[in-house]
Amino acid sequence: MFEARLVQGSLLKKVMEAIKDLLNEASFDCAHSGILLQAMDNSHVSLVSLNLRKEGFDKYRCDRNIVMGMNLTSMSKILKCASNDDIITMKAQDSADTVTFVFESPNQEKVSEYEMKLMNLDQDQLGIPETEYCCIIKLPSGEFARICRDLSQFGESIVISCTKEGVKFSAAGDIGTANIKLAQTGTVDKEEDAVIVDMQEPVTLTFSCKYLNMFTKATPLSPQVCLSMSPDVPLVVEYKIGEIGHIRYYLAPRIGD
Amino acid sequence: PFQQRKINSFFRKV
Repeated sequence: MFEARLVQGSLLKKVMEAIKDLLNEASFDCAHSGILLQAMDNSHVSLVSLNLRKEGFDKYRCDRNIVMGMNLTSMSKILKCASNDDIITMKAQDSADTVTFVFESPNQEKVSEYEMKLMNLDQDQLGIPETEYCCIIKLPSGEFARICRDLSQFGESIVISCTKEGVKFSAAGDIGTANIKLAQTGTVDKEEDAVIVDMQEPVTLTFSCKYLNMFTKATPLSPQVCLSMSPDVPLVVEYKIGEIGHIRYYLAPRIGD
Repeated sequence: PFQQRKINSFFRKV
């Protein structure tokens, strides 16, 4: 028996918004310690890694490890039926071919149940090595989304350049060029407004606008985003999911431009 | 102009 109950059901709705444009389907690996999801987008350019720890759930039970292959378009349709303040429970029998979503209104007066068919997915699991990154940049997630959106008007790629002074985002195309520099912030009233650069070596890498913009669909999950970069390795874009876990997007840098 | 590398060229299958 698998059962995971989340009083803050809106988090699960936001997680779905953060992955559904990138992935058509994905396997949810449910184990004693929590739920993991790892999947590449259709073009195999980026990788999504989602981690939801059992401690973050209000109730979590997983007697045996189960892998639930889900069509994310279908799951997204179902989660759209949950209100933002609903309590969401996911449950499945050990060898079931369906998963059930239960939505309870806060006052328990409305309870909705949706059963969804599971899929057998044959997806490659990739081992992501522990990496020491040369540059780790923390910035407000809304600011990062705004920068990606603004720069995508100029070209298909964004150059991210990190030095000890701060971080620079640039794009160039037919209409001209754009450069946005963010300096490290001094003292800020709210921690989430800070721009923090932890740099060992300066790094400049070029990434696809299209994918960065898809990652920013996770913005509602967290006020801050963390970018980790090293030369010639994938960028990591990480959003914390409340106290429950995180979503990380890995994106291969562009080469040869 | 530029080429996009695949993500699975960086990580090994497990």
